[in-house]
Amino acid sequence: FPVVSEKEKEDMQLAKKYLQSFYDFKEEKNSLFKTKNLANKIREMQSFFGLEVTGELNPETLDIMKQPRCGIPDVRS
Amino acid sequence: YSTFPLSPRWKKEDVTYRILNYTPDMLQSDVEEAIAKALQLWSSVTPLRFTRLYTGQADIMISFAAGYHGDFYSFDGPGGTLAHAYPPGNGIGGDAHFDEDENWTKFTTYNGYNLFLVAAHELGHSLGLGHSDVFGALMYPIYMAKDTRDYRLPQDDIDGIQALYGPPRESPALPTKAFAPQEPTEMTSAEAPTEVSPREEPTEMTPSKTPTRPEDCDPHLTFDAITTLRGEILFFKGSYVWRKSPYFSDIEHDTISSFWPPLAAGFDAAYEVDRKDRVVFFKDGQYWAVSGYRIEPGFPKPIQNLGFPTSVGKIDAAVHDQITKKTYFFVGNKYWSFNENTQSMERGYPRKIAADFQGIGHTVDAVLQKNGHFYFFHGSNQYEVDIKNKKLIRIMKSNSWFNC
Repeated sequence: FPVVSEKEKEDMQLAKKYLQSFYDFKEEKNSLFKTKNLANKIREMQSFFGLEVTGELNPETLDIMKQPRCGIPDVRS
Repeated sequence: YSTFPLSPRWKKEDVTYRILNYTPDMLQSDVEEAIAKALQLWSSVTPLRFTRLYTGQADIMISFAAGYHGDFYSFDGPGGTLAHAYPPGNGIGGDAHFDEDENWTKFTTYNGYNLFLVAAHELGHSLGLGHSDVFGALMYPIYMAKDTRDYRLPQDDIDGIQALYGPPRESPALPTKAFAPQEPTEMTSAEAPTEVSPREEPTEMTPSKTPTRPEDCDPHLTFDAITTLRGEILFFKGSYVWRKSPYFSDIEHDTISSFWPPLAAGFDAAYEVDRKDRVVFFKDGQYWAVSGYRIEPGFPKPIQNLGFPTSVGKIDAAVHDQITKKTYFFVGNKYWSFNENTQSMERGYPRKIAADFQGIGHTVDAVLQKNGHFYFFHGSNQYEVDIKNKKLIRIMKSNSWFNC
């Protein structure tokens, strides 16, 4: 399998924290749903910001996640 | 726009607020002014009135804190989360918290966050608004440095807050806009609570007339800035844009805020580096880079970043020569040459404009490159210059591009 670079790990960490804070993302225990759940939350965030909805953690999506912002969630459970 | 679940709102029109502490980054009076002006934005479009308390429990308690500060949402150090606020309700409801680890400022520069803008956003939450996905709306979740002079509440935010509270009792005589928080005005320090609402505003202000767009074929028409953009030509004057496109025959009429909501009206200069799909706008001592509608992050920046001496406070015009890959900046009767590859000014500049561009013996409002020629705009005239042969070809009216 391709080795996940340190930077990719950091980016993934940042993304999960962002989605937990603002998109009500909860890390699934069951690995079957893990990836799917994360991809859905990424899609939800991409749709909010008018990005191309891919479900993947691409540079544009990460760029938005790194912008200074308000601490209130964008969506609420 | 959005509201919180079940749309909590204040069930009264008189809402109280209290500033519990201050950031050391700003003068206390500047903090008070930023908060008061932020509240005024909301009171000017609703029946709400805000009264400041100095002791006891107010509906909206405003404080600065870093890291963990007694609620479940600790702050995260510099950057990232700047602030948060709670929807209307008892106790912590309505309260607004600002991250003291940020650098707070009353300006809209690049090295700090403008407290007025962030407070206006957070107080929107304190009144019951959630986030908006409309780029440029005040309730958009991401911080965008904007020109706060003459700041006007975007329509999406007005729609949202009026969905909760309705319009003001009587329509404000003046357009809904905040005063420049930087304008120092004496804040009364009287013990009595101060009220902030448009009805208290001095009535001697005359309604500001929004300037109307000049006619396309007005022979006296002048421009602030002109640039190409992906094969089109954009002509700027005040908040207006004339858009000339090879893709449609008529001249399209727009406003700057319809393309780039956060950008202030009235550019000084603009130019495109086509191979980077990048347009750069200049206003006073700052510049922004955009790609299409998207403003690149990290802007505005000071023009000194490009290599201008501090004696240059603003520039008159700019143009990128797509052939030589050099960008020329025009200031007064001089010009600089900037190397886009090395991102630095070329040696031997500034030089006199008249020395290198025959027939251009005056200041320049705007410059455009088309078909290998430069068009220098000065007042209601433009001067077509053949760069290669350094010859002045002809003089035309500035709006000759509008098929007059």
